Amino acid sequence: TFSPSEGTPHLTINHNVAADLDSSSAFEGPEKLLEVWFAPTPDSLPAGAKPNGLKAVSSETWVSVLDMVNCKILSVLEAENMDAYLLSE
Amino acid sequence: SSMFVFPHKLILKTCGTTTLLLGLRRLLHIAAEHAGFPFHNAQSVDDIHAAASPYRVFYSRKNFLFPDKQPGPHRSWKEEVKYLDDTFAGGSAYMVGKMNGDHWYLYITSPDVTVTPRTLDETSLPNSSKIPTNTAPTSKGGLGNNDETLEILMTDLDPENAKQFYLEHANAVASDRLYLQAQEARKMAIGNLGDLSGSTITIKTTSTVESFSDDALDVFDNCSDSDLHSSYTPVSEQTDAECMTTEGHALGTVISDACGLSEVYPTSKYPDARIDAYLFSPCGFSANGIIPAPQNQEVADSEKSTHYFTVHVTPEPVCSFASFETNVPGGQNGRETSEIVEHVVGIFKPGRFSVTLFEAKATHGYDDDEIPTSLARKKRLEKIQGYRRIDRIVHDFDDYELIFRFYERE
Repeated sequence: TFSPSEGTPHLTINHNVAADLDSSSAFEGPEKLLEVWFAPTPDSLPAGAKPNGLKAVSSETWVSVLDMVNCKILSVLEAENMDAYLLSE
Repeated sequence: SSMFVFPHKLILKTCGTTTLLLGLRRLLHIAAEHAGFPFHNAQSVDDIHAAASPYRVFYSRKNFLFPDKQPGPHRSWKEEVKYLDDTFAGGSAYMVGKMNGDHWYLYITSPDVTVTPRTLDETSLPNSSKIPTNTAPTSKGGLGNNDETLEILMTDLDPENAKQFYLEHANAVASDRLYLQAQEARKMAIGNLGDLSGSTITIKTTSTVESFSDDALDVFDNCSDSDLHSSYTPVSEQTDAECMTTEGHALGTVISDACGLSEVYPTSKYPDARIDAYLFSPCGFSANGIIPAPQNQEVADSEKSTHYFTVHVTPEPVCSFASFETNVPGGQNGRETSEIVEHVVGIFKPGRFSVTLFEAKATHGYDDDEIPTSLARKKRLEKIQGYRRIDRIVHDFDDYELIFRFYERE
């Protein structure tokens, strides 16, 4: 019997996007990588920031950024201290 | 493409013709409006121009392969730097590696620079007065104690290895796996019962792959061996009720296991690790892995954070490329960085690859004049079996050290 610990991440799939994705016409290639830090560590968030910082932002809100980037959310792996979004393109 | 959201930072890595930098100002606005980070360029957070002041920004990329196909500011490094300079004051841009060969670009801001967040709408830019960035000192001296990022960028993948990342191949692998699972189940049932006639085989399993297999395995009830080998039903042909996942995710998980990616951070050493993988149609592969901090082990506070890795593969011969990135610290109780590099390179067998190790100086814990204790660990990276190391370039930033290495197949 499988008993995941409390630390095991939880997966949510965006079926609307992921079920019928076709990459035939997509051009792939080396990625661009952006890191934006708002504090040096998770436990040194500036005054005024929500306790969970960026983790408090819903996935629906991030969609507006990803629309500008031309990516869609395929699935989200959620853990206590980090959310990992798998994106189209 | 992938995005990682931590309480204090966001990492966005996008492939192909995506317009990553066009989302930057929206991201800064969301950080102010929805996460409450301080902003200085507007009276109210309701102003759509309100943009949180970052502590630090990194932007990096490999050299351009098909710049003419890139839209927006992504046609050249010069245009990308201009876009970033228009947004942030005090940034620094670097090119690392051979100008007339594979190289790597980096744009970086430091915590003590001023930042100029501008408007979301480029056609109506407000006055771009210099705004101090968030430079509040912290009890930890400003940096995370354990911040290092390893990135491996691989081109000219071995064609046989690249085949693994095609849908057609993945379907065959999935079918074979189900066949083997069913055979194993039969052996167990025969061993336990002695007679299978009229019985139903049910296998309760643990991982995503096998969960996906549960429904499909019902197909095997009372089938002959010859029937079994062709009885895999693509998820896309199952009913909604049967679909616990998508075909892309299911096959992505199959391929993660089959190619060896699942073993880069094995559950024996990283018990709560989990991979979310997707196989694109007709080809291409992306995966994110999360490595939570161990729950029941005695580890230093600096180790008690969640780490990630991410993989993206373009297998087409004309532009074959794969990337691997992780911030899981090398060494300590886990795998050495050199082991990770050799493992990943073994999956793709690229003709050429670069390794960048970006490490906070607080991480390796020595001053410039001291002999680094991690030197031996780093030296192991000098020799990757089957490859010749061409370049090794070190950049010494204020609080980070960047080591770029480039290798070619021998």
